[in-house]
Amino acid sequence: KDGLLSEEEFNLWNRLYRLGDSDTVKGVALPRSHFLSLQEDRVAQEPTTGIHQLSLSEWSVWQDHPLPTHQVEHSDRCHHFISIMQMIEGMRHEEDECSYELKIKPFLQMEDVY
Amino acid sequence: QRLKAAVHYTVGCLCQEVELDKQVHLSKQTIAAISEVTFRQ
Amino acid sequence: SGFRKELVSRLLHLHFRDPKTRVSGDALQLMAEFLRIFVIEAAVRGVSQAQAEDLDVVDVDQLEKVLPQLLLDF
Repeated sequence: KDGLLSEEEFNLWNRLYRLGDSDTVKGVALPRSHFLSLQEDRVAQEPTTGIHQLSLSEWSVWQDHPLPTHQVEHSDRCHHFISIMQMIEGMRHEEDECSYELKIKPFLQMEDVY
Repeated sequence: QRLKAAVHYTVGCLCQEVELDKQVHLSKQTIAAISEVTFRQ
Repeated sequence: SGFRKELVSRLLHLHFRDPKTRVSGDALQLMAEFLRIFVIEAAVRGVSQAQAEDLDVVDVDQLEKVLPQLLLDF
C-alpha cells in the first residue's frame, strides 16, 4: 500500500536483480552533468570502485544517424543532435580549411552583425 | 534506497516482458542501468 | 506489470518543495504510463542494438549506444 516492495517482492528483487559484492559490476550510476561555465569551483566526484559509470559520450561516433525506435519516435531535439553529430563527423578529418566556414562566408553581410 | 529498489524491481519485471517477447536476454547490469536512468528521469 | 500509483506518488514527492502538494489520480496514472513506456522503449532499443550486433545478450554497452538519443527523445 505504501508503494514499496512487499517481502515477497523484496526477496525476488534481491535474488534476480540486485547487484552486490559477488557481481563484477556492483552498481550502475548515471553521472550528474553540470554547467562548467557556471560552477567552476565544483569538485569532481571520484567514481566509486566497482560502480559502472554510464557514459553518454563513449559511443558518440555512433550518434551520426538515427537509431531504431520502438513506440516513441525521435524528437526534434534528437534530430538536431544527430545532424550536429553528422556535421562533426564530416569535419573530423579537416585540416587548415573549415568547409563550413567556406560554405557560409559568402553570405556574410557586415551590416547584419554590427 | 527503498524507493530505488522498488523502481528497480518494477523495471526488472517490465524488462522480463521484453525478454519474453523478443527472446533476448538483458543482463543484470543492463536492467540496473535502465533502472538508474528511469529513477533520474 | 507497471509502476504502482503509490510508488509514482512517492517518487514525485521526492522533488516537491511543498510536501503538501497533491497529485491527482489521473496525473499519477499518466506518470505511471509514461515511466512504463520509457522503460519498455529503453529495453527494446537495447535489444535492437544487440540484434544488430548479432548478440544474444543485451549488455551495458548496447544500452550506452542508444542512451543519448533515448534521453533526448524524452
